[in-house]
Amino acid sequence: IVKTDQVVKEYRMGNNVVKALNGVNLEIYQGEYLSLMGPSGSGKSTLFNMIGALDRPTKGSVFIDGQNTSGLTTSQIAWLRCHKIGYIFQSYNLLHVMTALENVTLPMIFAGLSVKERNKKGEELLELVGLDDRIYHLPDELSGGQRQRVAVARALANDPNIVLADEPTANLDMIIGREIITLIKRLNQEKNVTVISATHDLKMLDVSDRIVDIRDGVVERIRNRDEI
Amino acid sequence: IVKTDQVVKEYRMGNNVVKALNGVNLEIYQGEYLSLMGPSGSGKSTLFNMIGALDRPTKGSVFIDGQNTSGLTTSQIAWLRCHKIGYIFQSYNLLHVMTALENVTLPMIFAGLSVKERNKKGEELLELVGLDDRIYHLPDELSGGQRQRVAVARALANDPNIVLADEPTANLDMIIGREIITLIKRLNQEKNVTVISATHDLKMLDVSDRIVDIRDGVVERIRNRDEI
Ligand SMILES: Nc1ncnc2c1ncn2[C@@H]1O[C@H](COP(=O)(O)OP(=O)(O)OP(=O)(O)O)[C@@H](O)[C@H]1O
Ligand SMILES: Nc1ncnc2c1ncn2[C@@H]1O[C@H](COP(=O)(O)OP(=O)(O)OP(=O)(O)O)[C@@H](O)[C@H]1O
Ligand SMILES: [Mg+2]
Ligand SMILES: [Mg+2]
Repeated sequence: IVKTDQVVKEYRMGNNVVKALNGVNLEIYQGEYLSLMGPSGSGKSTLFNMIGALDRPTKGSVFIDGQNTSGLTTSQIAWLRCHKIGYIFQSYNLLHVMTALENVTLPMIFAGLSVKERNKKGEELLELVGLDDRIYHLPDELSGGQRQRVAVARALANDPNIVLADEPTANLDMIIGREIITLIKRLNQEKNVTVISATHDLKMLDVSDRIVDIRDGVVERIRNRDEI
Repeated sequence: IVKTDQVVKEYRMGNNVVKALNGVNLEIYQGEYLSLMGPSGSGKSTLFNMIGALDRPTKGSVFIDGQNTSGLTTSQIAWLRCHKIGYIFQSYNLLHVMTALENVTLPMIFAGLSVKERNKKGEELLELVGLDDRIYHLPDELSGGQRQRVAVARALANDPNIVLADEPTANLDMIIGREIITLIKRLNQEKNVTVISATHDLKMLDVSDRIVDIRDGVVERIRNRDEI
């Protein structure tokens, strides 16, 4: 369902070139739960920006459902991001002036849901991540782990087919972190959602079908769950 | 060196009252390495805001070096935050328009260091956290874990006597996370720096003198390192 072909991403800074990604080849299957692991700065978030069509590679191609993302129109990319891909950002990217509920239901407006439908669905999602008593809080009125969970709930707003989870449990304790992983795994198993998760969290290992190790912008190795 | 006496923090939201802290009594000793653990939303960051004099309790008192923080003048509090307390924020709070080096050296300006002294010291601190090749990057040009490490380096800018580390390894992989913990522990042992760390990271357990468990805004129990 997702394929990257020799993806390179370079950032030019003055006379220097930072090679965030240096030739990444990956094929990710429909319904797979894939975890991407690697040191800080190894390229995980950059790769997610490529897969989520938030940024373009310097070289190489990204294919979603067989379509090259560089050939897509703006409205096709908008459709992808609204309906197909749910993105949990490493730094959450919540809107400061909107409540938890408003942040979660915002994508639903673009999907055409009514106010009643949005609020009902938004409350259910926040309840799923343990925030039913925080729905009217602004991000500044939430703890770090609570903001993270709002970001998780928002990513699921439009029932995406692919979830890009960038460090979804970084600010969560053992118990709540395990709950979030279980939630994501259930979507993966019950609704065949493809999950691509960048993480430092070893709790993610036992729910993953494959583990991809990345270092210095290249894939070092890929292991199946039984090899771990 | 730090004492909280029946500290309560309530947030009023419409007709509701959120009790973020509900009577916290803690005594923390000079040179101690204390880890604060508890579920997401249990009050760790709020307690840090009280100890770091960034916010006032609704009830109760905070004492730093025997002085009640509510009795301090604005300039006394500014002095505390400049020279005595180094704060690693859970969401880093870096300035977007400044490079990593500028962010780290900013507190040094208030401590009266010259440009030359600041740049030398700032580069050394960034090297300590593994970012010597990222000193001119803006926060948006850094990975999540790199931003976290800039926040760590900045907290150490003025050789603080007390380090408040709010989830300092949340976005770091095992290896770099361990390096940061080792760095903080070395300060603790070699320079008698008091470390108060809020964390979900079990790697923090073996370097801590005591572990404080917090839940729903109250301290549930305190254990010594040999009891774990
Ligand atoms: N806009 C940019 N300009 C220059 N360099 C950048 C930019 N964005 C990212 N980088 C660099 O690219 C590398 C990869 O960054 P990326 O955010 O993908 O890492 P990561 O694997 O997600 O790390 P972490 O685990 O810390 O989140 C890093 O070394 C970073 O400094
Ligand atoms: N400004 C505010 N207004 C209302 N409620 C708040 C405010 N700030 C924090 N809270 C609430 O106070 C509680 C404690 O928050 P705090 O940030 O201290 O938790 P934490 O232990 O640091 O959690 P985490 O591990 O997720 O970072 C949370 O339930 C949060 O929703
Ligand atoms: Mg990242
Ligand atoms: Mg917190």
